[in-house]
Amino acid sequence: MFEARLTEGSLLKKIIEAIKDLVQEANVDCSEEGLTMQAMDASHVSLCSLNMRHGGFDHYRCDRSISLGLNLANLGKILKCAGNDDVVTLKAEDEPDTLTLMFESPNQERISDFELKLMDIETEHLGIPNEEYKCTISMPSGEFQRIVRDLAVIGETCIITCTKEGVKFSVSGDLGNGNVTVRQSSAADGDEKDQVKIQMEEPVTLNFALRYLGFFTKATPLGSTVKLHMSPDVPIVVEYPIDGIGSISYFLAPKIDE
Amino acid sequence: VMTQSKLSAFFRSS
Repeated sequence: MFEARLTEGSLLKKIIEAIKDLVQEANVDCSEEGLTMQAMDASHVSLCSLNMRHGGFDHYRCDRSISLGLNLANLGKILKCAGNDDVVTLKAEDEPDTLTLMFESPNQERISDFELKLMDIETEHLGIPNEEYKCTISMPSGEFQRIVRDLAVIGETCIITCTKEGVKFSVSGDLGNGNVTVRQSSAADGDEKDQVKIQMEEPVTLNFALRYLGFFTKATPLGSTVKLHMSPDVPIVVEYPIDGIGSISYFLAPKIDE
Repeated sequence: VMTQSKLSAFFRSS
């Protein structure tokens, strides 16, 4: 028996919205520890990794580890039937063919349940080494979204350069070129969540497809902060912490000069 | 020319 209850059901809506344009089908693994998901986009250039700790749920029970093969577009359709203030409960048997989703309005006046058919999905699981990155940038997620959206109008590839002073996002295209530099905030600058913080061992410059960075920014509603982890010649990690429950991280392979 | 690399070039299948 698997049962997971989230008082803030809208969180689940936001999570699926953040994934479904990048990944069509995915296995969500449920264990005593919580929910995890790892899935690549169709062209195997990027990967999305979701982690929701059991402690972040209001009720969580998982007697036996199970894998839920989900069509994310279809799950999104069902979650659209939930109100934004609804409590959402997920339920599945030990060897499930379906996932049951129950939505309860805050005053308990409306209770609905839906069953989503599960699929057998063969996926390739990648082992991601737990490495220390040379640069970690923490910045407001809305700011990152804006930069990606703005630069995508000009070109396809973004050069991200991280130095101690700041992070430079550069693009060039047929109409011209552009740069946006965000500088490290000084300690006195305003709110923690509005700050740009850079931890750097050595400067890093990498090239990335703006199209994929754009997919990642669908996670912006999940939190005020995004973290970018970069090291030379390896995929970037774009991590959105989800307050109190876990995180969603996207890995994107760099574009390489040949 | 910039070429888009794949994740398999960096991470192993497990």
